[in-house]
Amino acid sequence: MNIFRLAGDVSHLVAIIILLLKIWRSKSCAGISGKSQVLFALVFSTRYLDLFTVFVSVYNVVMKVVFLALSYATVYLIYMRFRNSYDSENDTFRVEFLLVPVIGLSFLENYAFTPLEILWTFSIFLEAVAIMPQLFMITKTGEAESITTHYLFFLGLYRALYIANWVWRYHMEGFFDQIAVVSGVVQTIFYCDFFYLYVTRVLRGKGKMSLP
Amino acid sequence: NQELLRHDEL
Repeated sequence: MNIFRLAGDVSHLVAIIILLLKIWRSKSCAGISGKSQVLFALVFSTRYLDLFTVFVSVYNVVMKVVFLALSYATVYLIYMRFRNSYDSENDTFRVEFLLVPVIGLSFLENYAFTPLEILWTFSIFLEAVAIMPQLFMITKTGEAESITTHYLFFLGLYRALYIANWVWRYHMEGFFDQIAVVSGVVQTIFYCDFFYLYVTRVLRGKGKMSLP
Repeated sequence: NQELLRHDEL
């Protein structure tokens, strides 16, 4: 465990909690892509099957269980409890355009052709693109509430810190996970445009982020 | 022990 990893995990947790609290307190999930949240729940569900096969540490188990529970809680709030506020008309990203290539790629490029390894690879590739319905929704409506942008900021920060973590681990532990690193870098690139808007519009300006 | 390190990450 290095400082980048820990800070990355904390950022990830903060992002998820920000989103959950925003929905819970405002009793509304307006502006939130339910599709992205379902994809994240799918990411955690397929990746953390290793809870049953490998024991790494207590920290590892606790965090995985927490991420799973929080992601399902978020999906529950959006599609069940506060579904009246769910903006399905603007959450129109075609998820199959992500799922089909991701499923195909995870069969082609993996560490072992076994169900668990293919599902693990699937979760890595899917995580890289799972935020796209949310970014698409913001582009479509042309605006995002500041709290939604804080959520995206912490999610992007988590990815950036994981890259620093991989650089550290490569030098210190000789560890290099090609699948995770390549898709992690791709994923981080998706956030760059958003980071720019976040700094120039949200931090320096008003509450909402509106696109030009 | 690359396998364990890989499953260590979240």
